[in-house]
Amino acid sequence: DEIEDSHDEL
Amino acid sequence: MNIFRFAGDMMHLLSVVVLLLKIHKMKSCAGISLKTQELYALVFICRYLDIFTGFISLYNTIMKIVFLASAFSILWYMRSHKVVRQTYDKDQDTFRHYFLILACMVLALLVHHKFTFREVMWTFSIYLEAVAILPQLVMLQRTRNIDNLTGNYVFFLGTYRGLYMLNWVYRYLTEVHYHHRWLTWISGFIQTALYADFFYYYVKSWRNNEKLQLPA
Repeated sequence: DEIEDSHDEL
Repeated sequence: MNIFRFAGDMMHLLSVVVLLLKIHKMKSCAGISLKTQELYALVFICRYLDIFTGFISLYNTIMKIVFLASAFSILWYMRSHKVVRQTYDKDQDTFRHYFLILACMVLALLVHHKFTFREVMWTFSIYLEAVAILPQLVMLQRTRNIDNLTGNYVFFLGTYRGLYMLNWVYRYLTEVHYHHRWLTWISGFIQTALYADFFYYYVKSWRNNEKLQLPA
């Protein structure tokens, strides 16, 4: 999932 | 990970270390807003819901644990430590932070990228983080003598999000799949802008070698 996987920042 | 993001994370870490240092070594939380600290704890809980399910990197997982653990130890010190809690200036910390929580939750339910539990909670954490510093800024304005550690704590916290903005610009220019972050960008910009006034007086006091004091 593009959006949820994009939460790679703190 | 680019240098802006890493430097931003380190500033964030440094702010927490400075605050814990003040609390632990000086046994004082004078000038620190418990309400802002409660909001940050809530921000971390809601944003890191995926801490054990979504693995990104060892760095990310460790940092998440550090931010959660530090947020809760600060809360414990301010509420339960028999010496520290007596230095908490409750009368100056009067911001109605529950309204911020409510407003951010309503906004997250209305404006989000995707309507799933995790995504709405993540969005809520982004909105709440943007405004979580407000009780602290109000308290600083009321404090006549802001000690160096408290001033530095807020300064590092503001620098952290400023560096994140540079990180977003960098990623926007260098990464192909990096275009649907407008929600984070707007919140991050508002969050950084809230510090503008503080930064101005912080730098001014530093250049003039004076004690930091915000105009009422």
